Amino acid sequence: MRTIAVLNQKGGVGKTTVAVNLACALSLYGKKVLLVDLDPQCNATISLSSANPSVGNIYTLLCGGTSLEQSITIISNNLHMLTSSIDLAGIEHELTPADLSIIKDTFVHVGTYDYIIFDCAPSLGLLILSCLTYVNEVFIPVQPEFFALNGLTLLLKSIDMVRVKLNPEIAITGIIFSMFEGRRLVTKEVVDEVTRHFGTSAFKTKIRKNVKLVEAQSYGKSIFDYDKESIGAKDFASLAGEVINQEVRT
Amino acid sequence: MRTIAVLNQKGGVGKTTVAVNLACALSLYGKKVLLVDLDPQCNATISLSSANPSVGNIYTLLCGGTSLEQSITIISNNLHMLTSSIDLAGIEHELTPADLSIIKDTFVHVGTYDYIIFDCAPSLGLLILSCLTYVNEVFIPVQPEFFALNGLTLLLKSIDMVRVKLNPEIAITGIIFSMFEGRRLVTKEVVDEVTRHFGTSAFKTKIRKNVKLVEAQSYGKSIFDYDKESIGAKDFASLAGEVINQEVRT
Ligand SMILES: Nc1ncnc2c1ncn2[C@@H]1O[C@H](COP(=O)(O)OP(=O)(O)OP(=O)(O)O)[C@@H](O)[C@H]1O
Ligand SMILES: Nc1ncnc2c1ncn2[C@@H]1O[C@H](COP(=O)(O)OP(=O)(O)OP(=O)(O)O)[C@@H](O)[C@H]1O
Ligand SMILES: [Mg+2]
Ligand SMILES: [Mg+2]
Repeated sequence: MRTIAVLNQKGGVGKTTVAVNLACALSLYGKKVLLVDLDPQCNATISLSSANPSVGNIYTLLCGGTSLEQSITIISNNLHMLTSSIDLAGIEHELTPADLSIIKDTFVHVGTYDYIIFDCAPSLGLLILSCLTYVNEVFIPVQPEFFALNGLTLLLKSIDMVRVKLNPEIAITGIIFSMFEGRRLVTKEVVDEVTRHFGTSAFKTKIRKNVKLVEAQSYGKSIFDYDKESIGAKDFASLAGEVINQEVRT
Repeated sequence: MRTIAVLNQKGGVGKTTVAVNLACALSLYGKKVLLVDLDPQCNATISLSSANPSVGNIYTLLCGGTSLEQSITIISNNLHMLTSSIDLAGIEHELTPADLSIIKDTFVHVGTYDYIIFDCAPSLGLLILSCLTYVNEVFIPVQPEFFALNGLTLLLKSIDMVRVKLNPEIAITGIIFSMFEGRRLVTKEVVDEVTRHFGTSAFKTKIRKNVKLVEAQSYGKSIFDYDKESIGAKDFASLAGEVINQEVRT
């Protein structure tokens, strides 16, 4: 089972769009996937119109109000989801550095999935650190914009700290260029710099800027349900193929 | 003196671009402005290429390592800055809900400014809450995109909590439409909905999408220093004019 946090504390770089559509793409390849929305803004939950008051969510699960089975929303055969709730914002203030195993402890009895993918808020707060205490892998969406590179320094520093103090297993195993517009000069500069630093961790597939991805979100559908012939669907299918080819960790 | 937090926990909506260029525009109108970069990503600091290791910053100030005078970087006669540092990320984990007056206590001796403007990280963590404990006003940049509206619910809830428990003075006094593209359908829907909810707090000036704003950042300049004839410069001059016309609080 691969456990992956989709994380970049720089805001608006495509974390949710990547987490949701990659999870869907993997499930269409026959992988069993659990998508966890760890952002109180609930953007991943909205993206698949999966908010359901009669089922629990990540907040009720972490607080102990519901069991794991009672908290899982079934999107399709191969895709399950732990939706988010606005109440999750409260958890951040209740956690102390001593509670960082809250996610690890909660997920210890999670069923048999091939992938567990977390959509993270743009933050390096205690809830995100507790997620990094649990996962083995981090995927970093990078929007090739001017501010992209300096944000990565802070992110790498935080992940190094987690590896030394909390979770020796954690590794950055994927850099995903998102909202990619090949013609711009800044794009080439950022891609060259990131590839020089991360080498083979940078996926070859780039998620191109594609308005169909935005439209799909506004209809509460994955790109595959909305328009499977679109550039967005092709890019995410190709990305999922590369992710599956990486499978070495179980 | 007006104290304003530029805040929206939704990422990448233009907080830094608005905080930096509005601060510059106000200073060109003759107002004395202190711009505070409260994001460990240092994007506002980079935007004005103001990082200076021989001067203190908001981190050394909050930790008590430097005094206020030792921490201020002078950008121009009317524009001073408290730059950020990657170390600021550490403060978030050291704060407890009992320390929320850290910013209020630090700024109690701040000199005579007409405006103090905080560029906030995309978060509602304890450092941001301590900023909200201090300021009288909140400006919310809104990018008219699909996810814009649901993020506002969480933000309003947090500001209401601050008003009740920490700072009865705080009020939302400005909604700024940023990265505005008038032709898109989603834009009209979001603008109508936000204006219905916030009424006159929504500024008439919309900050239009303008590549010159991005270019200015990559050169470490405000839009006025980079290209004062650009759409971006005109929009921020017009926004600053509206902000000055609001002056009722001192
Ligand atoms: N490849 C793409 N093409 C076009 N638009 C995109 C693409 N990826 C993301 N977007 C749009 O960009 C905006 C930001 O994307 P998204 O919300 O996924 O980023 P995020 O990193 O999750 O944001 P946050 O930091 O708030 O969590 C959204 O409006 C989304 O629809
Ligand atoms: N009016 C605009 N026109 C064109 N590009 C813009 C505009 N405003 C912001 N941008 C670009 O959009 C991206 C996001 O803007 P910015 O960094 O200011 O957002 P933010 O809300 O501060 O992000 P974060 O949540 O990470 O703090 C940046 O690359 C910036 O250059
Ligand atoms: Mg997101
Ligand atoms: Mg910013």
